[in-house]
Amino acid sequence: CTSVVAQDEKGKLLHGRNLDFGLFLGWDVKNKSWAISEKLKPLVVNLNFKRNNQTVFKSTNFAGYVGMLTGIKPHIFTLTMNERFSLDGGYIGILEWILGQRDGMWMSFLTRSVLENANSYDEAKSLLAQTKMLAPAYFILGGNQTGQGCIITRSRELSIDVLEIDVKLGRWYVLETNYDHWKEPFFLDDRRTPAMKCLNQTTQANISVKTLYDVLSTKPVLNKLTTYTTLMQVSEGTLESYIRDCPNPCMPW
Amino acid sequence: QFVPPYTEDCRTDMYPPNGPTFKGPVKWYTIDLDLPPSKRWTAVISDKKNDLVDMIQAIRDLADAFVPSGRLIELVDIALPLMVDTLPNPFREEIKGIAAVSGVPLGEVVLFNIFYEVFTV
Repeated sequence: CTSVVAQDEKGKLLHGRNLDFGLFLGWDVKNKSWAISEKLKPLVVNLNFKRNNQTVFKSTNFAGYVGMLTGIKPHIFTLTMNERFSLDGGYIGILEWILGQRDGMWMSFLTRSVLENANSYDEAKSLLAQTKMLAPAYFILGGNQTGQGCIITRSRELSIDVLEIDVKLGRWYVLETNYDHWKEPFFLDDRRTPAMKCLNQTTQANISVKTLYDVLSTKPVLNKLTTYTTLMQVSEGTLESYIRDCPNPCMPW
Repeated sequence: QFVPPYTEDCRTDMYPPNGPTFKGPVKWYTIDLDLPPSKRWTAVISDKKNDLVDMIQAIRDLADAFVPSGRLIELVDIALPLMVDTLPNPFREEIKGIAAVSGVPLGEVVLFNIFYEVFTV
């Protein structure tokens, strides 16, 4: 996955993401594609969660999956999550759960609870940073004020790091793939460098929904695992999603 | 990380989405949070039932490839329904509602919803 929160020169925040999933879950030799990724694409839906006929939040989901991976609380915050690999992983959390230790939250139920119940960027940020989980994760959160964009790097128990947008330091965007931002990504899976190259080439003056989509459409940021691309604008309260394909030749991940 | 043609120069003018990398738009549905949790997903799952069954079948085939005896799926179908009642609401009831509407075994809907934690294995 690749998630970006960017702030344009007017202080407006944009949030984009590619949802890549299905690695090693069966390769279709004939079609040169991942079996599960292709089966997930028809399940992609946009959901408008309403209460008293008012929109509470909107999301892009795989039908049948009740948790959240991509969502917007219109005019308040935007949220995506990317997978984080760690030896202290979800299987340990599941074992604890089965043995009766149930003080942690399943990752996608936490994101769903935050989108449904949090009413500010700061409230969402503290819930995502402090709630004990069953598995590690990256939460990428965008707010509705200038400077409100961050990557929360989570272990099961702790918030390991929070990287914020800081325009004074020249950091007008935060970008997360699936590696801790203070470490080099795995050299065979470096989607960070090409994404940063394209964002820097775009420049803050030209970042927009349109150019953010261009970045998320550039191989290998776009790859055989990419099921959908979502673009969110918190100030407009809009979420738009597109099902993707990566024509050959294309990186398998 | 520059190995053309698997990587490329930064793309431009890809928006509005078009061409071979755009496989189609995404349909909107409303989830009414005033409904009982077990009823909230009925419209979505009624529409996407065949695709969901298809995807679950692909995961079954994968499991059977790892454990040809079929025991892995049996384990999922026996053990995970026991687990669903340990999940917090409203997720527990929503998952049960999805299994009821789609006809997919409850254990397999549970597996789909906790796949993130399982997949870290």
